[in-house]
Amino acid sequence: SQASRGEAQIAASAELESEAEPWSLPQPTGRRDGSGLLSPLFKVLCDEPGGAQRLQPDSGALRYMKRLYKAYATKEGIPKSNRSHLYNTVRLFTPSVQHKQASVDQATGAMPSVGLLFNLDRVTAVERLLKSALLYTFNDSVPFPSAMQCTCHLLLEEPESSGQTLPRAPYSFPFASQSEFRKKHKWVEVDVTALLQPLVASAKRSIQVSVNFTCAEDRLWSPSARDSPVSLVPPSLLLYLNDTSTHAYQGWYSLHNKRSPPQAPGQRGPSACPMGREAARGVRARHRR
Amino acid sequence: GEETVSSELQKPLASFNLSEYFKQFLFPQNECELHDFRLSFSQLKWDSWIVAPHRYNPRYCKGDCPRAVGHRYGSPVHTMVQNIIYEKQLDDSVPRPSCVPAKYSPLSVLTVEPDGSIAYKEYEDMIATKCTCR
Repeated sequence: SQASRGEAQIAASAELESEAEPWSLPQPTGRRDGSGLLSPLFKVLCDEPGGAQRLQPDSGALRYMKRLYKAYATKEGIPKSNRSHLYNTVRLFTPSVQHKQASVDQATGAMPSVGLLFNLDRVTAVERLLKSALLYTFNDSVPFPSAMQCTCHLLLEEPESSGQTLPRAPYSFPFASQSEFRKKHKWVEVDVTALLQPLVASAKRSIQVSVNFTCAEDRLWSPSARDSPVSLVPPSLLLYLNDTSTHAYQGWYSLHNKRSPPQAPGQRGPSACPMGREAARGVRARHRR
Repeated sequence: GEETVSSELQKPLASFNLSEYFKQFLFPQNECELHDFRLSFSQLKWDSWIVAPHRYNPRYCKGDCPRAVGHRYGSPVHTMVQNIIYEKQLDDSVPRPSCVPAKYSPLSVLTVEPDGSIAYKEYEDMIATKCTCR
């Protein structure tokens, strides 16, 4: 009777908790649960079989995320305290390629482009977008002259299913300097926060973009330089988020408690986005009050 | 322990540390403290979706709560009252104060999601860093 009373209490408190925070209990797999780690934990505690079947991730993407993990956490998995960023979640999505235009379109003169569809189902309602970037991986097969000036053209498209049409405003992102293309750099991030912020904020579940990439050898280096399209591996999409749920670690907040965050903007590092600064300033203002 | 002390005193003085010898009488052997438990995610069959860290040490608190819990564990006066009720057996259902975690640290986890995307997340309160008696 003691045990059954205990189980009844657990069920009752679980019932209460589910009313308070629906995502904190194990959701059936396939639905968006707010905290990826907890539901499998409950499954183990209830001796259910392990997690659902999982698609294999892209190996290049996995290599990048392992590198990011080593930069942010120790071997034991403790977040490093010398953090200057505001996010506690980074999600990497590999695209499904919708269409590929391999050469210049004779009729419209449009440069070769590739249509990419990103499925953002795993982004939860409690995760706030702070920064997003397209991640280009350079493998050795793509010959790159030493000095390059490149531009990435983005066009937001609406998946056929939705029927709406987005303003087809192309976005161009020039690369700052050819140093980004030195052979030793395996990855380059193209910041697309301004482009995707409204879409992720409106809880869109999939984003379709058409991307093309043109590079010109630096005029200073070779006068005969010309724009030439470069065919690259389709980029992945990186979302830097702040998970606002109670289970997520608000490291920047506890840092703020312990010591005032670095004042000079340069100290904060490039990754904090204006939105993040606003959020931090808001916290600071509240604190002062 | 006279014979113990006298036999110990036969040893060359360098190897015999008096304060060490008496320390065992000052505090109970199995007092409430932090213990390690190195869990590998393969034991939970999670290594197919948790890429990092490879080993996770949540640590745990175990041991008896001594009577003077106040200064050693920062316990509230309530804990000493509960201990007195327990020691004087005023009520059988009142247990001895328990050794539980007082502070935690976060854990960073790299996981492969069901749709093949990859997530780096930082979770609060995943590693016990300090014990107390309550």
